[in-house]
Amino acid sequence: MNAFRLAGDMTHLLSVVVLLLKIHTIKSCAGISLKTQELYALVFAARYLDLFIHFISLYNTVMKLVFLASSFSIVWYMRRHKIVRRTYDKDHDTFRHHFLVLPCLALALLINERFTFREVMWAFSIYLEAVAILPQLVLLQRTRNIDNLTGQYVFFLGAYRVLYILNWIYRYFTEPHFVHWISWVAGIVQTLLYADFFYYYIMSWKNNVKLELPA
Amino acid sequence: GGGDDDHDEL
Repeated sequence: MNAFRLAGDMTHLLSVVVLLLKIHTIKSCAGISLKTQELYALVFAARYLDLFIHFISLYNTVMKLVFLASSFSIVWYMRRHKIVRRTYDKDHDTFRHHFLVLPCLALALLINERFTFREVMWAFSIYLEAVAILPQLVLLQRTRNIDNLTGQYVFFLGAYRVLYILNWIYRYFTEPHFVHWISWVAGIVQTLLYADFFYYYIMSWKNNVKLELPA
Repeated sequence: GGGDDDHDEL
């Protein structure tokens, strides 16, 4: 594992920690899109189907368990926890996320590395992850007061994607057999979705003003 | 690419 990959995974982990901190400690999910969180839970469930069948490393297994457990518990908190769910901004979180699922599944059936159940589900999870942030970005645009933890959560999530691209470039030159066009193209699309957010996040940080996305 | 063992990323 190279340094970019490790840094990417750690940034991803950090984003989850930041979100759990907000939900668990502050008991608030204000500004967080339940739609995006539900899509992430589906992404991890589809991608880690082989968790107990295909062993890669202890690191890999532990990280998968962490992402599965955290994504499902975040959805549980936002839907069921009696204090947290009251802070959910349902009226602004209106993205029709179900309409992302079927096209991603159709694309996975058409474009995959091999036409097996596991490979189709893997491709589906890659495509769905690429667009899963959309409801969150739309909600941010509609949120007047984006709190620091929410901004940091999305920033770390985007940073994780940038680091994964650097990881692929590194692997391309050091492991010539490692070619995954599906994850590369989907990953670049996913990262580009953050470009606008990154711009306003860095500007607000530079100018020391509150983060706000233009509608 | 394409082998099962290649999906070692998270």
